[in-house]
Amino acid sequence: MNIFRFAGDMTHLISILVLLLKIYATKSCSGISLKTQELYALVFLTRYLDLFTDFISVYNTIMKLVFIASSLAVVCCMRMHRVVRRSYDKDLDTFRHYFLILASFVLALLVNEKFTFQEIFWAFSIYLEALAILPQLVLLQRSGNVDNLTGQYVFFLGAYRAFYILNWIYRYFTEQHFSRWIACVSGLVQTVLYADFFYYYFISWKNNAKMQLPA
Amino acid sequence: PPISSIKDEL
Repeated sequence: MNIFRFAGDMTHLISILVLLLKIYATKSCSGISLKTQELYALVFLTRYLDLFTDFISVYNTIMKLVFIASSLAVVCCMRMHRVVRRSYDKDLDTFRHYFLILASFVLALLVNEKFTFQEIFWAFSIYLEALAILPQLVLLQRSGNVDNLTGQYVFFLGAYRAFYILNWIYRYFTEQHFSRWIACVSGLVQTVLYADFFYYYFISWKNNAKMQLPA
Repeated sequence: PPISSIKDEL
């Protein structure tokens, strides 16, 4: 464990807490893409298949449980909660995310570390996570205005993978045989996808104005 | 087999 990775995990945790705060405090999920939340739930469920078979550390197990539970809780809340689900932007959240699932799965079958069930699902979860934010970014683009908590949620979600890239660079120089090209390339793509969001987020922060994404 | 190092990450 190094500081970059710990910072990344904490940033990821903060993004989840901000999302939960937004939904429970405002009793609204406007501006949140249900499809992105479903993709993230799938990412965690397929990445942490080894949750009960390989014990790495208490921290690792607890964080995995938190990520799985929180992503499922948000999906259930957005689908079932009678007040929250009324504020869901159903007609804006129309990204065909099934293509992202299919593309990630096909890529995982072609590019993986080992052609085994667990490795293929691990690679699938890595590729899917890189693309999972797309429905959310498209939804924000369409809805134009980004409320503070949603903007902070997406910002921290993007920042966490940037910390992981620093973690991979650090581990590359401090550990032998550190082969994780799948995660590195995918993590880079994931962070680049946030580039324009980060730009507009920084502009709104600099002008202390409400964040506006060009329609 | 030892868990390949990437798997100790979240």
